Amino acid sequence: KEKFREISVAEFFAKNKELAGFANPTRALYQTVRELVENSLDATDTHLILPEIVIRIVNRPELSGSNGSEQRFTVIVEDNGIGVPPTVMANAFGRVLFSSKYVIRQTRGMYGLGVKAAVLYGQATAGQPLKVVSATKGSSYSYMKELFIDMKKNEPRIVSEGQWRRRGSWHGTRVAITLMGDWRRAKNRILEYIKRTAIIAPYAEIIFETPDGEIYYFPRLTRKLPRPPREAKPHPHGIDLEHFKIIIKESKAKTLLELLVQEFQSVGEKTARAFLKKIGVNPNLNPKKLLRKENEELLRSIVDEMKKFEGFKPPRSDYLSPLGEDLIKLGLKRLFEPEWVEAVTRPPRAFEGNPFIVEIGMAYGGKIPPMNEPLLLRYANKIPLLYEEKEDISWKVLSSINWKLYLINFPAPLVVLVHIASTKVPYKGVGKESISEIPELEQEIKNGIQEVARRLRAYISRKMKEAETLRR
Amino acid sequence: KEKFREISVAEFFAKNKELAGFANPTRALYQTVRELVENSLDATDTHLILPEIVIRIVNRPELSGSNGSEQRFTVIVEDNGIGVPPTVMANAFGRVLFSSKYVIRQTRGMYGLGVKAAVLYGQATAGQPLKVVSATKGSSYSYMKELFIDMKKNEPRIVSEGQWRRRGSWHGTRVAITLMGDWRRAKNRILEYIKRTAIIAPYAEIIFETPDGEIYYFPRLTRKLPRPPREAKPHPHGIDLEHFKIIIKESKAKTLLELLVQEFQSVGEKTARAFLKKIGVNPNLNPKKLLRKENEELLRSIVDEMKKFEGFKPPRSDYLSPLGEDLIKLGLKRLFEPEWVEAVTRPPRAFEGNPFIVEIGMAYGGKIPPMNEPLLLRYANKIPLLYEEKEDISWKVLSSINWKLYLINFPAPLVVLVHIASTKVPYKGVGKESISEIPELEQEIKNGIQEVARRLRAYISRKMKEAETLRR
Ligand SMILES: Nc1ncnc2c1ncn2[C@@H]1O[C@H](COP(=O)(O)OP(=O)(O)OP(=O)(O)O)[C@@H](O)[C@H]1O
Ligand SMILES: Nc1ncnc2c1ncn2[C@@H]1O[C@H](COP(=O)(O)OP(=O)(O)OP(=O)(O)O)[C@@H](O)[C@H]1O
Ligand SMILES: [Mg+2]
Ligand SMILES: [Mg+2]
Repeated sequence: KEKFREISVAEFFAKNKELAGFANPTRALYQTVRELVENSLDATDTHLILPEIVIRIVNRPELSGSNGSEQRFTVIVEDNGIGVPPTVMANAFGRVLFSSKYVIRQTRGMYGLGVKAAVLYGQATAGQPLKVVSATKGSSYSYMKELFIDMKKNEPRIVSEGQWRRRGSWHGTRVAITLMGDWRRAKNRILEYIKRTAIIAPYAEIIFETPDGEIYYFPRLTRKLPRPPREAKPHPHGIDLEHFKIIIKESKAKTLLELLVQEFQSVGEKTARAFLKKIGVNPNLNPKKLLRKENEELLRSIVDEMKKFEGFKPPRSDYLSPLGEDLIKLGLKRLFEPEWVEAVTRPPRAFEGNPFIVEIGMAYGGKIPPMNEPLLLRYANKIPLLYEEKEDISWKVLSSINWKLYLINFPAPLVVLVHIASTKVPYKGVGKESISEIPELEQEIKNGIQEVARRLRAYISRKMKEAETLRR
Repeated sequence: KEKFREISVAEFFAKNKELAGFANPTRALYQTVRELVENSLDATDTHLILPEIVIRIVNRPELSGSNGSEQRFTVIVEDNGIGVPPTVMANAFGRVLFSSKYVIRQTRGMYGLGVKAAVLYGQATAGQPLKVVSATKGSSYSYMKELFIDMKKNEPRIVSEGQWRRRGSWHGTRVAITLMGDWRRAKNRILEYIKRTAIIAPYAEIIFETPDGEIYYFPRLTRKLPRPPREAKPHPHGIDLEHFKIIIKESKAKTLLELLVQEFQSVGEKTARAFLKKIGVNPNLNPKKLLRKENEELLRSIVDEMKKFEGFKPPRSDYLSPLGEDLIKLGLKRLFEPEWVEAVTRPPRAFEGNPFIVEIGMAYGGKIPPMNEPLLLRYANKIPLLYEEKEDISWKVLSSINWKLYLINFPAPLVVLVHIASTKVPYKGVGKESISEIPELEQEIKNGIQEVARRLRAYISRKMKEAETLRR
């Protein structure tokens, strides 16, 4: 009587588009620009390439409804990044949960879904294939594919492909997705997203052409790239039973001691010996024996103890890629022309074995208009977050600050920037708009805001004294 | 240099547990109870069975950490529902995106993920297999399976199974999942969830045994079941290109006219003819021709026009299963012992072809303590929603009400219940805690609150006059 069936993950996200941020044509147009731009930035600055990104939203009147009620656009994003190898190109753009970012490294992408969610939405609302052209660095060919996603099988269905000898040394990727959108409603948010991306990436050249033919140009202001993020091994505090079993299965280590040192970060031989001594386990144990049913309890207790052993060094943060205080201050100055600006990059911390760095920027006065509450600019792994503000961890922390303690009375001209850089950003949803309330993150955001607010108080207090002195 | 790989949807939700509501042991214990109870209610009241549900959370000290820091529990939920057929049992509990609820019908479940997300969390944190026992109505056997989910392949890995001849006429399902949890922190929410479930299901008998051995008993108060929901065909306003292509591929209809009438709800022959006449398409067209590349533009314009054609009857609402005004009032009376209670079941509406009914209940005074804002009880498809209140559509609408217009000044003793029943509840995330802001839903919630608030105003106004009369 009940009809049982399985659906593919492509069908799942097609049926539930709103989960991925594609709730309506306005959000869909915004999300498509986001997913493509974030992929282009991951393909450039993560790989020490100075980004050159061109974004075009082109009106497609021949595909749109008669009275203009269904508007369709083609979103084209081109970059000078590392390109996509031809052997994986079809899967990278046509198979949901296929990604090069399933490693422990700070990148904007993490789910293996982004561009595919945009393709699925475009397919359902405009019926046109995705088109991608790419050449990897040093390759003598450029490759092109036009494809749909086969929803039943979650695989690419290629409708045309080609390759040609490359002229010159261009490398990079150009993606075009056609979808139903609402440019009039999405315009401000899309502009804001691109602007806020450019403001923290002064090393990037970004060109944006709108459906109305307007061109927004964000020139490169510096050739200095932030240190790129690096791939890390897992940290023992972040391990669980499933993960540990997979590590044991795949490891070539002959002993448990070797496995701990080789397969994890922050575990030297001395520490590993101390840990195994503490829990009374033989360091020479063949780790594969831990997979046997009779050793189930031993495996569980090893994992439990690993998660709380204080002796492991904290997760490495030199693998992370923060913005840096100079870049944050420069960005805030350009955006707001304030009279005062400050920034702090907090020391690294971790939650569940994931290292993170919180950075706070603040701008005050000057051309900032007085507002009833601080203007919050949120960033995570260098992505600007524009929606779901009231649900976000940064908003919750910011709302808890008593600004009177810092001599700020609203209305006041105050901007606060929060950036969280981590190997795992705990978003609330795959649409990446707001971040869950993790206690360790909350603490650091609070510490950072208070640290910069104290400097603002010193500035305001000094100005008040100066004004006092002038009056006498 | 970039390492490309594909992961299964099981690995995806294991890696990103927080997306499914399993952010930490406290939330995980709560979510596991929820997922099992919601499955049990779907297996009973949707099928005209008076539910008998037993929930037990059992302490597992032999699996827990030495100093009590890692606590593990087994959550056992047993029901007298329709059972799970043995042929699909392993997949139903061991394959992510396998479900009997991928049809157009109002059920609590919709994603095909719920119980599997709990199994994945349990597997990662406790290493024990899921155990399920089930017998379908009329079957002479009971079937048992113990299984893990193979994360790489997203399929069940059965570790033991059995069957035995059934004594008597028991039918139903008993599910046991073992996981790391935090009963102390989760207790209040779990109790509240079960209580709020019982309060709108007076036809259900629910027994809850806690890890401390306490037993909470919610007896059956009525044998009257609400009309069960029924499966519907899609409505033309909710169609997109992908969906329409699938309908065409699978339909046996010989002409486009037949297809519209057979495959959709709310489309009679007269209406279908009028629609095709309006858009100038031959009703005798062989629908399979629409799948050809040369007819791409015609297909797109048919779908565009279908979505906005006003002539189709609105989506059927007799397929929905609202709570009803009596049941809401009864529940509020039992929970709060107010001096005044009212409820309204709003007329059916639709968003994007999905029919929905909003129901509002309000309770005032009596034993309700005065509070600074109304207490909001949210429900969707009869599921109580306890988290992410400030992000929810009902909260946003409630916050916009000017209660002074209704003679309410806070602090005031006011409770507001909002229930949304639909064939598709637009949750913000797969954890089903808050609902997206859909304009049509917002409007109906607002209309409903105002309608009941007007009756409250009449009551308060009458009481004020009586008090006035008494004073003279
Ligand atoms: N412009 C690009 N240049 C190079 N590689 C790209 C580009 N766009 C996509 N890719 C490759 O395709 C893969 C899939 O992209 P997709 O956006 O679907 O997932 P993701 O970026 O890995 O994760 P997320 O879902 O969080 O965006 C990426 O991991 C990357 O390897
Ligand atoms: N107690 C039960 N009695 C009968 N069938 C059940 C029971 N529990 C689960 N099932 C079956 O197993 C399927 C899978 O359950 P699961 O919770 O994973 O997904 P779902 O309920 O369909 O959707 P959701 O992810 O929204 O909960 C259900 O669709 C149902 O057919
Ligand atoms: Mg991406
Ligand atoms: Mg379920």
